[in-house]
Amino acid sequence: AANCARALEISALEQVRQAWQTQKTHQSSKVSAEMASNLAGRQLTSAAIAHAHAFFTRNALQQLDALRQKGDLSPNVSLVLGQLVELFVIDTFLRQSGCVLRWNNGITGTQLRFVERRFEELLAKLRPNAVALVDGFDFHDRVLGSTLGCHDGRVYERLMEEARRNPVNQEPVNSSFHNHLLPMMRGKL
Amino acid sequence: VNADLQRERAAATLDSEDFARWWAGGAWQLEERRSLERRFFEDPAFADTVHPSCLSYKERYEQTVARTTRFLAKLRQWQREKQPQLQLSVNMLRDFRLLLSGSLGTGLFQQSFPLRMHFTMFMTTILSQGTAEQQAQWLNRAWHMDGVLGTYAQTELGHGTFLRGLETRADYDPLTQEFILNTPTQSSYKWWPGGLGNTANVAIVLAQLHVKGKHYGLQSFVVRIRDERTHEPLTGVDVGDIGPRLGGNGVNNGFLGLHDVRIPRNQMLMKNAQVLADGTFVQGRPPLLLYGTMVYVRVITLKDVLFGLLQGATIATRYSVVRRQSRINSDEPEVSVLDHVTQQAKILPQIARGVSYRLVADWLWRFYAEVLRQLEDESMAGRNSLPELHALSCCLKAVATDEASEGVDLLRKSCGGHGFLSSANFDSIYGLATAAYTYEGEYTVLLLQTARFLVGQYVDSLKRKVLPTSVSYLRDTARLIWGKNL
Repeated sequence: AANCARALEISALEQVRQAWQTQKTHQSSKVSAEMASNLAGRQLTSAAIAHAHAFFTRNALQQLDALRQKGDLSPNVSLVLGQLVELFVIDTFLRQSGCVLRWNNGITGTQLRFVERRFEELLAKLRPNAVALVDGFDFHDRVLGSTLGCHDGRVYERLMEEARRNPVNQEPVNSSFHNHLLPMMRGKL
Repeated sequence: VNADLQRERAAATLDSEDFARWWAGGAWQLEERRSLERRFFEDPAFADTVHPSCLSYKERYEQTVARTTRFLAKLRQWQREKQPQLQLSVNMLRDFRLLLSGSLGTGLFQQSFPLRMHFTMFMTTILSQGTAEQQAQWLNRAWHMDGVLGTYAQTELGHGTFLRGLETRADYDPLTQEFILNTPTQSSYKWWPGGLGNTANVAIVLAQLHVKGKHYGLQSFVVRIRDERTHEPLTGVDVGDIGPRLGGNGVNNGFLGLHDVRIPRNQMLMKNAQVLADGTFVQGRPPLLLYGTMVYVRVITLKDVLFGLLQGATIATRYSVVRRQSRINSDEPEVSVLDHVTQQAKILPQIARGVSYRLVADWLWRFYAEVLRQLEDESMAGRNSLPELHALSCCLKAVATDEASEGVDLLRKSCGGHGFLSSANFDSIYGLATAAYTYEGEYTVLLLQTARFLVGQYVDSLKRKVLPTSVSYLRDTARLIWGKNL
């Protein structure tokens, strides 16, 4: 994960450099500084996004370390939290791999496949604790407000209840039948 | 309880209560939140008696206002029981804001509610930009909802983030010692503020100040827009709701036109700049804390969207265990969808993202508090850290809101057709997450502001200057790459 965060930093640095160079190139062709920024807009926004990814991943790893050092986490929470942060970093790396590869010529296909394998390993490790994890966020059913996500898992019962509560199901024949459908059928379009 | 969910819980190696205690910030915090939620969620006065699809836009607004008043009365009662001598302070307002946007507010108002702006922006702005006299005049009444229901009106129909482009103007008349406020064109109508439509009776209006024909920039004015007793719009005030939106339809976003509306001189917020009775303009200290308020809202937004993302992840995870779909081995029954790697790849990274955002948001919050403390002590360290804090809060808010709304939509899709039902609630969650992409700093505008900071820091790194911690990699990494040590 630390290597992925590093690769994201390198990618961010290169994108900032690219944005700066693009701005400079435009400025040297005698446009105003403001227009040069406008013309470099795509590179500038890409650089900011890359910086956010680099910062999110680096900082999450650092905060995890800090929490572990403080000793506030039980061993199980520490383990799962570590898996989550690693998954986050690797997922971010893979989703940004286009940019990362563009700026890191040293990364090989084999290395990339290794990261993908680790991603899948982490999914498998987290799978048994998925429900316990989301239970741990402790959202009350009222907060979720969802037929699909209630704590008791009575999904189909709730979907049926909601359908039956639906106002158009409150009478066997809706008035639109008499007002519109029946006249249309009588008129034999 | 569904048997599959029960089995999952029994087989887990993680104790969800253990995790919940850490997530809540400790056992005491967890218990306090649960007890507060019980107090509201088990109260029949807050039960949903009408099916949401039965309500029109207007009825939804009316129901939300009715519920909001009951909610605030009950919340106030709880606060008094906890702390009879409640002293209004910046910290208390911040806590209150967190309470409203946290689980309690979400549980009662899936589409948010109109008085949020009263506590988040109206009162906060008076606290940060008003003089002691102005605070005495407005704050206590606002806190007790005593004839003052406020909102904050900055953006205009034709103008957003570019503050210098705002057209609303305030002309000072030294003869009557009043400001005359006008929205001179249709594009200058205030547009978007929550609660402005039909709820608020006072608005903080941002307008270009002109005194004796000279322009003194954008200033904040407290403007009464509706009569305190009748709630009728006052003379010269054209106010209403802007209509249904993609999400957050409980907010009562409004428009506001002002035509020769006169307000007394003491209703310009004068902590940072003053207009004296004779029209002399006095510029105070640079409004650094004003800058801080914007940063504060962005830090909070980061917490809001991770909350929404994890709500979506919770719904999708539980559903994916209950839902059985296809066999993996042909001689075995259909498995839970979550047993398919493709489904895990949709859901688990969203949980990881939400939790990691939480770690970063907590850090950003501490950084923000530290910078604010340094600014209040007038230390140079605070001034030096402001650009870094500003850039970080901009780009983290932008990227987090983008990824959270994308994540919520992916979670919705992971629930197949059922995820598309309104009763699954992804529409509300997505609506709020995607609104955050635009409000309090539009995505691309924030990225460009961050980029300006990054390019400046990059140039500094070429001059071998010491960089702020969050961008120190620009220098260190460059050294590694160019030194070929990587």
